[in-house]
Amino acid sequence: MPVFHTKTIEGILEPVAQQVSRLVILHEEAEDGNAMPDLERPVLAVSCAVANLVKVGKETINSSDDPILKQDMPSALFRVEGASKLLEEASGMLKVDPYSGPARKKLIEGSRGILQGTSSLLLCFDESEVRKIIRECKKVLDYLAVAEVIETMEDLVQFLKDLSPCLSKVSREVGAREKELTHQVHREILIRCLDQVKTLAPILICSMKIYIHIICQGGKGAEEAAENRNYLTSRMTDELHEIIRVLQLTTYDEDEWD
Amino acid sequence: LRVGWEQLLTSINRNINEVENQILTRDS
Repeated sequence: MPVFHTKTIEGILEPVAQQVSRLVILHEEAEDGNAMPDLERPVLAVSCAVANLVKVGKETINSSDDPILKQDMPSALFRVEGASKLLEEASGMLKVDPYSGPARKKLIEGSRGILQGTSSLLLCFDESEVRKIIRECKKVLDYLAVAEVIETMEDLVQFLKDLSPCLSKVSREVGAREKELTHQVHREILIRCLDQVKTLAPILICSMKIYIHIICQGGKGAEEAAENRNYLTSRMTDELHEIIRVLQLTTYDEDEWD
Repeated sequence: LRVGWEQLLTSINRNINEVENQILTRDS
């Protein structure tokens, strides 16, 4: 069962997560009192990397226009920084006493803390990316909401000019996102909904054209044509709402994996 | 154990660098 919901996050965190678990077991087995190695050098390298990450993270917080990212990211950075301090303390303690139990505990706590902190950081970024895609989906929803007031060919041409680039962007971004997900069911829902939106879009335009044509000709059958158009906009709206819902999911349905 | 801890710290180091790259890539 995948633990991480995107392939990028999984690719970065999975190897470290496995190593931390393996080391916790090794550590428990070594409780009989083996001497710990001198870890000053690798711990120093981690401290430098963390200092750099925190610097880059703070710059990102300052330059971002996403208020939620600005709010969520500092605590993740703080966590990574704290965990790095624990590793430094452990390394110092082991220099004095290579058998120190509390130092081992700090090493494990620090390693886990870095894993959790970097995981939170990646999630902050991922959620921010998802919010960007959702903003595009909402633009399409806004255009669909005005479909029923289009009554001339000129307005329909403008409607198409506005809608097409937004729809293309949604199609491109949701398609790319679907490929990033590790959860098969979520991927399938996104593929299905996106296909529906792409199929329905030209049919909607056709129904709008028919409606305009009918009202220009005197209005006989206009009510049915409007109903047909409204049905198509509501179908597309529902599919887009479903896309937005699934884009925000990060948890897994346990039953499915059973 | 020696190899285990050193490997873990090396992985953590790489992990931090990858996260930093992600931030820089998405930020740009």
